[in-house]
Amino acid sequence: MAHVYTLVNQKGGVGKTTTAINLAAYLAQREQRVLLVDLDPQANATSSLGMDKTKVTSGVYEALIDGASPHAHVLHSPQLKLALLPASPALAGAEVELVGMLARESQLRNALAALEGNYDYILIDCPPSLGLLTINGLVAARGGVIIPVQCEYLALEGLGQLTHTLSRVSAALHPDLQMRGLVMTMFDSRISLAQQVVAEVQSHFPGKVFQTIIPRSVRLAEAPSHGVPISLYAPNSAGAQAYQTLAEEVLQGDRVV
Amino acid sequence: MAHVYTLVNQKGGVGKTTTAINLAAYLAQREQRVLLVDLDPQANATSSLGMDKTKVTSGVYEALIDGASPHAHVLHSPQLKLALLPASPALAGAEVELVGMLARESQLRNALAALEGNYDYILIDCPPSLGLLTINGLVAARGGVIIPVQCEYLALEGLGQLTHTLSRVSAALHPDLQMRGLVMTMFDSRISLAQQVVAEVQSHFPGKVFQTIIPRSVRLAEAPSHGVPISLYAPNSAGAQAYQTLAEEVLQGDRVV
Ligand SMILES: Nc1ncnc2c1ncn2[C@@H]1O[C@H](COP(=O)(O)OP(=O)(O)OP(=O)(O)O)[C@@H](O)[C@H]1O
Ligand SMILES: Nc1ncnc2c1ncn2[C@@H]1O[C@H](COP(=O)(O)OP(=O)(O)OP(=O)(O)O)[C@@H](O)[C@H]1O
Ligand SMILES: [Mg+2]
Ligand SMILES: [Mg+2]
Repeated sequence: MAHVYTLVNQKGGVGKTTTAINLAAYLAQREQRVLLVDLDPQANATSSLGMDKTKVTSGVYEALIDGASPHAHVLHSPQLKLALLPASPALAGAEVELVGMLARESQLRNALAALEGNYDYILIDCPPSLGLLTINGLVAARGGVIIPVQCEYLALEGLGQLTHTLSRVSAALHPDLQMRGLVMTMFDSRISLAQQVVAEVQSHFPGKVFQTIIPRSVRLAEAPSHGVPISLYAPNSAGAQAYQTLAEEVLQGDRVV
Repeated sequence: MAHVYTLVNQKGGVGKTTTAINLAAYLAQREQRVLLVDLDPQANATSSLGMDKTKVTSGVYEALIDGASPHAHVLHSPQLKLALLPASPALAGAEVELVGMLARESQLRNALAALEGNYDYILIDCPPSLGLLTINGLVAARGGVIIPVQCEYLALEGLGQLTHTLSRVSAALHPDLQMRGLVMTMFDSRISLAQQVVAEVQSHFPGKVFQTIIPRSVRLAEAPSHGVPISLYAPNSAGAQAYQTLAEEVLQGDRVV
């Protein structure tokens, strides 16, 4: 069965999409069958893989709202050896539509159940909020959540609210919701605050912080404008090597070597 | 009457809170009576001004949901010469509660109407989403919206969706919703992509982009951990000078000299 990991943090701009895209790319390079699900109406994961989000006619929205089998909406990229369930503009209206639906929190989990046999990893990228789309992402996270944490003060502040939400979702909807790990992102060794934030997160979540720390690297910010992951855009950059190491750490932790 | 400006961008981490805090601080230094409204459940604006968000017992939530006169919930900081309508933990539930209310989109505008006479500027910080809290912020924006745009590719991508939302809100709820201006943030002159993003935004929104460009400056990221705006934390830093210049540009544009 697939490892289903959801990238979540309601703080904006902390590297959720960047981590989803590049972790997916390096897992795929290690011959894993990987599906990336773009659950953010901004559709950043979709466009970071070179798709024109305004031309996407169907995707995760249909799987959530129509209950349609998502097989038909998955896009395959032979070049990247990745599959993508894209976000379309309609997703912006999904949160309001979900409010009145039965079992509204588990629509995504139910939709993905039909796909899990085809993949080794399913990574779900969430929007920066704790609304129904993100809740769907949490309920679908059979393997647990991966929490990108930017090495800055305001990102640290939001972790309390996030863990509170995780325990509420676990109590009400998904009893064995795990925390697969926290990934420190945009680390700049010249900034003392960054080192303090890393130490603080490690002390709050002992044993849960991935050893791999993602450095701030301009190549990572450039890659989306070229529509490819860092593994193709700048494979020798510090950002690429960090995500490759992170993928190894995930595989080892999952005993897939 | 007060100039009511709302800081909005559904892309996360682009500098909405940083711009709201520091623009407010420099407008106050120029003897303007300023109120900052924290409409984000993350309460980053509240904590960046040194308040413990878990100890806030009432604030913008009460004004939105109870219709209570917000006078009683405004906190004053004589040191900063600023007033703050803080976010409390209850705000996280406000979006769902607003859904069923009459005139749900104009609760904030109605609440602030009672306060406008006491201030020259009211700045509203929004969460990174286009839900009912942000819509309330847009409907309340009598002076218009200020859009922070991070000088990176993914932030550029989201502007189309934002302008679409602005025109829908304008058509349905707030006919003369203006775009007061776009502020380019976290500009790093060493990065060619940053310069391209600035040029792209200036060509898409001619005459609407503030001339002041906010540089990436680590002092700006450190200030929130000290609970003060940049004007007190590091007044001689490049970030401080940029926000001071932005405040001048806003005052000149508003013919307040
Ligand atoms: N390690 C890094 N070094 C430099 N830039 C980075 C890094 N990681 C991400 N970025 C850039 O920072 C910005 C924010 O990252 P990203 O969009 O992945 O965050 P996010 O959490 O998905 O944002 P949102 O909350 O809007 O969904 C993007 O412009 C991205 O290209
Ligand atoms: N010009 C700048 N230079 C360096 N760091 C900055 C700058 N502006 C903001 N930051 C830092 O970048 C991060 C994101 O900024 P901020 O929190 O203000 O964005 P936001 O748009 O309010 O985020 P959210 O979408 O989560 O509300 C914060 O850690 C902040 O301290
Ligand atoms: Mg994202
Ligand atoms: Mg903010």
